[in-house]
Amino acid sequence: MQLKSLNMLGFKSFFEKTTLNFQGGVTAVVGPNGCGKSNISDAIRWVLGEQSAKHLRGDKMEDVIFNGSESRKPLGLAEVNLTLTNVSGLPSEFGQYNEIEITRRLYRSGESEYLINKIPCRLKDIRDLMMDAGVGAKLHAIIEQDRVKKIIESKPEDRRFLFEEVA
Amino acid sequence: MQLKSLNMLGFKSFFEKTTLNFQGGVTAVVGPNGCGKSNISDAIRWVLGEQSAKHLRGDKMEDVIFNGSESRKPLGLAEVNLTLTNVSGLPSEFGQYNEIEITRRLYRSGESEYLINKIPCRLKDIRDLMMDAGVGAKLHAIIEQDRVKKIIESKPEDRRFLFEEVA
Amino acid sequence: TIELFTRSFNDIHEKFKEVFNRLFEGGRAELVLLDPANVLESGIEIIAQPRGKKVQSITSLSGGEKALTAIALLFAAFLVKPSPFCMLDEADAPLDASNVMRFTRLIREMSSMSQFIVITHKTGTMEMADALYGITMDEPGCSKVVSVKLREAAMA
Amino acid sequence: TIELFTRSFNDIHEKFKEVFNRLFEGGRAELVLLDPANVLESGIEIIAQPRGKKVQSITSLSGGEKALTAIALLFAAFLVKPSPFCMLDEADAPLDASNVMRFTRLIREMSSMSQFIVITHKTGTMEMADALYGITMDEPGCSKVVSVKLREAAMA
Ligand SMILES: Nc1ncnc2c1ncn2[C@@H]1O[C@H](COP(=O)(O)OP(=O)(O)OP(=O)(O)O)[C@@H](O)[C@H]1O
Ligand SMILES: Nc1ncnc2c1ncn2[C@@H]1O[C@H](COP(=O)(O)OP(=O)(O)OP(=O)(O)O)[C@@H](O)[C@H]1O
Ligand SMILES: [Mg+2]
Ligand SMILES: [Mg+2]
Repeated sequence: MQLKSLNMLGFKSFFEKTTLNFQGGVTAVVGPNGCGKSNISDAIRWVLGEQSAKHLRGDKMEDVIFNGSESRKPLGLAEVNLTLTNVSGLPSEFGQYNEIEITRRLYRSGESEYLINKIPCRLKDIRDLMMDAGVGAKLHAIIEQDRVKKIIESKPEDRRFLFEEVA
Repeated sequence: MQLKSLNMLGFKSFFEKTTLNFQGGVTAVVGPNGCGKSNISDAIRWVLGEQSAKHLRGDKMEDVIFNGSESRKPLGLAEVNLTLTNVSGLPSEFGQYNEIEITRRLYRSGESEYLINKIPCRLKDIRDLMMDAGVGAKLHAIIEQDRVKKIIESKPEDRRFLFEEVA
Repeated sequence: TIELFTRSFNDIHEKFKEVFNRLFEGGRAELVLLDPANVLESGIEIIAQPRGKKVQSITSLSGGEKALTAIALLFAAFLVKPSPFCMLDEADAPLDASNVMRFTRLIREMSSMSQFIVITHKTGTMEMADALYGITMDEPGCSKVVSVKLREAAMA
Repeated sequence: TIELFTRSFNDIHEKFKEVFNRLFEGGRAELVLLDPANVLESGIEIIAQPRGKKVQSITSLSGGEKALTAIALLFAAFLVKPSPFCMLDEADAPLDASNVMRFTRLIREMSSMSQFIVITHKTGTMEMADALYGITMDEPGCSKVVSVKLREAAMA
């Protein structure tokens, strides 16, 4: 499996539709403090099913919806699409696709939607899909800012997650 | 008051007598990871009376004594001297000095000594001296590595120290 | 000592607004006593609004914005009650190049009042210093001090 | 599932030693089960001994040494069970220039197996990337993506 592209609309500081295409190998994301780099990592974590607002640096899940700026009004919807290619090892119903598009939406009303290839699904379907594709349920492959040193500073019992995920 | 010089002997990774002379203005300390920069800040915090080994990144106070390396044996003593100049506003017995040298020693046996201008004194004397010179008892003027962001991430009740120190 | 605390709170609050505005080149910052009826126990909330952004909780600030806000608060307390010296250990680590410049400009100004010792890996901060100490561990496990470049040497 | 955990612990332990040795260009690292009789609950201690230094508790490692040790552990788990992609948000922030080089060399090698997306302020890491996305907030509060420099473009 590979990440092909990420689309964000109304997600945190990305108020207009923004697309990032990924190659194989290494993609670097750069920019000044506060410009929105960590928001991209939050977007990937969110579309893959993250349920904790705190883990997305917010107080409630609505905090991911564009909240306005000096010159723009808040939006009513946040949407993120993540397109994956070369997805092998998937259960039959997805096997015939070469690309899989995962979508998550949240309306200010609190209503949320998940879709795979534009077909509404449940969070569980996205979770199962990612497990089959080799991305663990707890999304350990996404290392947040300031998280690296915390692994060393945490208590010995709290370091088990790395080993359990692999087991 | 100004810092004039810092001498370390057997303090953490500074196994041989090392001197740093300070000017007015700004002194930068640079060097590769693990070379001993933060140990210098620990040395200043220690000589000014720090009592918590944890605050010096150790488990017990003996951890500040040079513990040996591949080619050198552990030492039995850690000593730090800090020389201050232009110390004004001090109580009478120190008033006649133009320079004040504060010394702290710790032996592996656990015995510790404090000296002001080579005259043995108590920790309380050093603490009082620093209070008179305008350096608060809790040494807030020494900001450890990774401490800056923690102020923002701490609970609202834990932020009072800044205001109480000033009051 | 309620008066003492309240006065120091108000003084720091004023300075915090000023320093925040300089470090962020705009924007707004406030300190709020969560329980004003109980001044000696109350927690303190920090409100930080970088230029052009909406007010949000400080947990949604970026890594660099958090560091700069904390620096503004530390410097505010420092300006209200200056200490003869201040030691900063890689306080500039999360900052990008232009924020390092604003940080160092402020330190330069404050250094006429107090001595600063700054541990850093950022070239912007090294260039601003009057004296530079290099620490090395050529012999593994044993720290030594190497060259000292003074300002006039650096100018040469 | 004691066998499962024990096997994954041993596999990660082996890799951790290897990766640590590469990142620190020497030195020794170990993982220890604090309560081996109770594998499914036991805490895990990390022992890290940079080249030429004595073994001490990991709390006395420097900021950069802690980060590099944590990266070695993360990459060890990653090598045992590769994930299709990995996203790192300023994991290189505490590292000096030569440790950034070692970090990026390892990522380059692992990138033949998995996709890496790295958020960074370090030029060493930018130079190693195949593609570079710049994010800007020219309009305050609103993020946009600017230039994308691909490897061949960077080679030009
Ligand atoms: N729902 C939202 N609506 C609008 N803006 C938001 C929202 N949530 C967060 N932001 C803004 O996004 C900014 C933070 O962006 P981010 O954390 O991605 O910065 P960064 O590029 O990682 O910076 P650094 O280099 O300092 O880590 C904050 O200034 C915050 O105000
Ligand atoms: N008692 C001791 N005896 C010998 N060495 C010690 C002692 N205590 C700490 N050290 C060593 O000092 C080193 C840490 O130094 P320090 O934290 O000052 O590094 P630093 O220059 O701040 O690095 P960084 O840039 O990564 O923060 C560690 O490698 C540790 O082994
Ligand atoms: Mg960030
Ligand atoms: Mg350090």
